[in-house]
Amino acid sequence: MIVLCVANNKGGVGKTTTVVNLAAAIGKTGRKTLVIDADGQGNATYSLTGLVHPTPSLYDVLMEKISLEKIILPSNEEFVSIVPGDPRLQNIDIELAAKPAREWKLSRALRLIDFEYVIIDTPPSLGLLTQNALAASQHVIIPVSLSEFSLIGMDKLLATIDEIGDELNIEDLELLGVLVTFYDETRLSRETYGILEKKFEERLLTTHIPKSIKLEESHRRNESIVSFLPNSPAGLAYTDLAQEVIKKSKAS
Amino acid sequence: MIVLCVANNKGGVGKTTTVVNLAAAIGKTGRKTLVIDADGQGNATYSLTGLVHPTPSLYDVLMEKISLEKIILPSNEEFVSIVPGDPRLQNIDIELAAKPAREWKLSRALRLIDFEYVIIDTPPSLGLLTQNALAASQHVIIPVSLSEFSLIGMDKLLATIDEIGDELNIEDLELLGVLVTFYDETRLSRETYGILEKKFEERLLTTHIPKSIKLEESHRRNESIVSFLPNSPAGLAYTDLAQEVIKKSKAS
Ligand SMILES: Nc1ncnc2c1ncn2[C@@H]1O[C@H](COP(=O)(O)OP(=O)(O)OP(=O)(O)O)[C@@H](O)[C@H]1O
Ligand SMILES: Nc1ncnc2c1ncn2[C@@H]1O[C@H](COP(=O)(O)OP(=O)(O)OP(=O)(O)O)[C@@H](O)[C@H]1O
Ligand SMILES: [Mg+2]
Ligand SMILES: [Mg+2]
Repeated sequence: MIVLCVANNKGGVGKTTTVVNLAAAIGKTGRKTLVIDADGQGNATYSLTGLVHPTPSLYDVLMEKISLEKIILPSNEEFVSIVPGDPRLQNIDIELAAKPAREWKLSRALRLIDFEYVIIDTPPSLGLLTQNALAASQHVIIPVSLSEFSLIGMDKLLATIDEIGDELNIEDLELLGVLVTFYDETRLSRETYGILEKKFEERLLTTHIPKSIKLEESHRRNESIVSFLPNSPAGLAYTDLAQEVIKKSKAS
Repeated sequence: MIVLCVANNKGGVGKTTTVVNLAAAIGKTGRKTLVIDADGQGNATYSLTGLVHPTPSLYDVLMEKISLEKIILPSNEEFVSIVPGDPRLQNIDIELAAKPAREWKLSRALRLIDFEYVIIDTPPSLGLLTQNALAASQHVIIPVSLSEFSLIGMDKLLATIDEIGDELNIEDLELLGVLVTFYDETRLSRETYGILEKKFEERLLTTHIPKSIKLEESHRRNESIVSFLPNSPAGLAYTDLAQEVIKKSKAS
């Protein structure tokens, strides 16, 4: 079972859009995929099912009130199931802070299930939810938009992920790659892309996700882009991303 | 002294862009304005000064190691000063959780200073940093982008802000308004704008901020849009927003 999380404390860089569409594209290859919505906003849950804040949810699993397999839901995408998130996750830091093994709740919960891929969506924060996601994962993908704020946050983000890995003694967490999102051909974007290429070299994933209003539209339809418009630039990009992720995650 | 915070737990909806440009536009009217960067990403600090994570910062104030006026910095904008943020703010929830009056640290710190306007930038979260910002404020502005995720989060966000107001017994916090950001004329945007108009009626601010690459460009120049391109659609919008905010905040 390959577990990967999508993380970036910068808001709105395409974490959820990547989780949903990467999972759906992997599902299209016939591989059983589980999405974990570890974000109290429940955006991945909504996009994949049309449900708003269903309960019970991941919150109840992390608080050890229910076991994970009891709350797995089917999604609108073939071969993709989901563990939903709800708003009680938003203040879980305060509730989990004093508990033993507080960063390992998700990791433990995942031991009882079996999928080919598990993909975890995280909130724009480096608190306990994201730490639980990292501790449970073998791989992390970091989406980065071609904006100044997204770029300048990258060094600190990578350093913090390393720190978390060390402090928690996470044995096998590695960076699968940095994923450029909101890619277009404006001068500002091309400048930033050039900086990212130099900075990250082979850690920059080959696939980049183009800016596309179709991605917003597909969330509204509660359909992935690879179901809605597989041959659009965004659809092709997420299909390519799935191939790149499958190859890279098997290789390690 | 009028204290207002800009809040929304959804990422990337234009909180920082609004804080920076609203503050600059108010500064252009000759009113002494203080920006508080209550977000560990330090985006407002970077945009207004070019500095990345200067210390000491708001973190040291909230942890009661230094008093606020000692860390106020000038910005690149006339009449605008800033209390910077740094990454230690990102895990302050865990550090503050056990302290007495943990949501009131910022409110207390603000008693010692005098500006005409104080504008607080918050992270995409409803944790202790945002709670400190709300407890310190008389007004809150909620930026909302014309996207599905931003829209569906609104009910829960407003309910949570009310809840926080009640639980903390914040006497005079009121919603100054909902601010539409990333406004354009696409069908998807016009649909969402229509829904927001119906839903919020007079609570929807008259000014809306157009989608404009110039706003991204002005962050890179460490210059506000009202200094860089005051007569661009985005520059005019933030100038109008300042007028609307000044009028509404005086009226209450
Ligand atoms: N490549 C793209 N082109 C155009 N729009 C996009 C693209 N990727 C994402 N979006 C849109 O941008 C918004 C932000 O994306 P998304 O919610 O996936 O980011 P996020 O990092 O998960 O945000 P948060 O930090 O709040 O969890 C959404 O409205 C989404 O539909
Ligand atoms: N009206 C707009 N038109 C075009 N780009 C914009 C607009 N408003 C903001 N942006 C850009 O969108 C990105 C997100 O904006 P911003 O950082 O202000 O959002 P935020 O809500 O503060 O994000 P976070 O939740 O991470 O704090 C930035 O790169 C910014 O330059
Ligand atoms: Mg998200
Ligand atoms: Mg911000």
